Amino acid sequence: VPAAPPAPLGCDDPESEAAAEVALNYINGQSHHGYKFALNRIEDIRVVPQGPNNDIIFLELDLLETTCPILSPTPLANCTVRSFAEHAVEGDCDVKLQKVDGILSVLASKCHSHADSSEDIRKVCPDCPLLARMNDTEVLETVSAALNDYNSKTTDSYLRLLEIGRAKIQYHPGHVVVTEFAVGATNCSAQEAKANVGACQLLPEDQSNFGFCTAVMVKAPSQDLQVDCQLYGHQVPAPDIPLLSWPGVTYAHPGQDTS
Amino acid sequence: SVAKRAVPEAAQHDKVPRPVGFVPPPPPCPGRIRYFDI
Repeated sequence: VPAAPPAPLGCDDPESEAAAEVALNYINGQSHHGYKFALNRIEDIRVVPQGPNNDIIFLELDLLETTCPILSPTPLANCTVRSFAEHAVEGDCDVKLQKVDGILSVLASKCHSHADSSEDIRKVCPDCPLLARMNDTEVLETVSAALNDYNSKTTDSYLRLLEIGRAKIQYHPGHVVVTEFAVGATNCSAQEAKANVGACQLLPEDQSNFGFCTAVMVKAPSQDLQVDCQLYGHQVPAPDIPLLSWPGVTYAHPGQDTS
Repeated sequence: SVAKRAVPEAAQHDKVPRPVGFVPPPPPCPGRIRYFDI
């Protein structure tokens, strides 16, 4: 009598969570834009046996944006998931993994991210500022002013904008623009950049040459600009937290099997 | 003409009584929400 097929995996089973963790590390490792994502829910899992100790696993994941920029050295475990009121951004991912002799590796992944609807935020928090478009004139003005302000005061490398991460505009009670943006250090000092900014080149793509800034521009009732930039090369890197160990599961470094 | 027939209710005697304090297992998928639902 043939053996009965194994019971299907549940989404909260340790094996499913182990596969989701490998998938999440892969997704964050492949991304070069925006913020790191954290697992919110395993939507579905399907296991297709290929042979003895060889399975293909299809995962559907629901992710949430954290406050850690993707270039930040902070381990995901230390990153805070953005609250609903901060206008959360969700990621939906389909991931295909292979598990051979207990070793998981990602074969392919496809993700789509989108911000929660404004109506949802308004229901919970009528006064919360909503996400603004990255190409909004006020957002671009704020980023430019903030970077100029920072560069005019620093004695370190001249910083150039890499990308705007997110921006929010509040109209009541005051008119406030808040932006977050990634920056890269150049081979110029701020003084050298004043003479010929066009000659300033980004330093090699090393994490220590990247940074992240937050700018708050108050436009009314009175004008004010506050800029805070953190360069990753100037901080003590947090120790990598080892992956959780699940019984019977070994981890492989993902990233080489993408199709 | 179509006649409507009464359908007998399913027999009740074959139901297995649940022990006191029995909590049915959660559905296998989707899994738990770790933060909040969007």
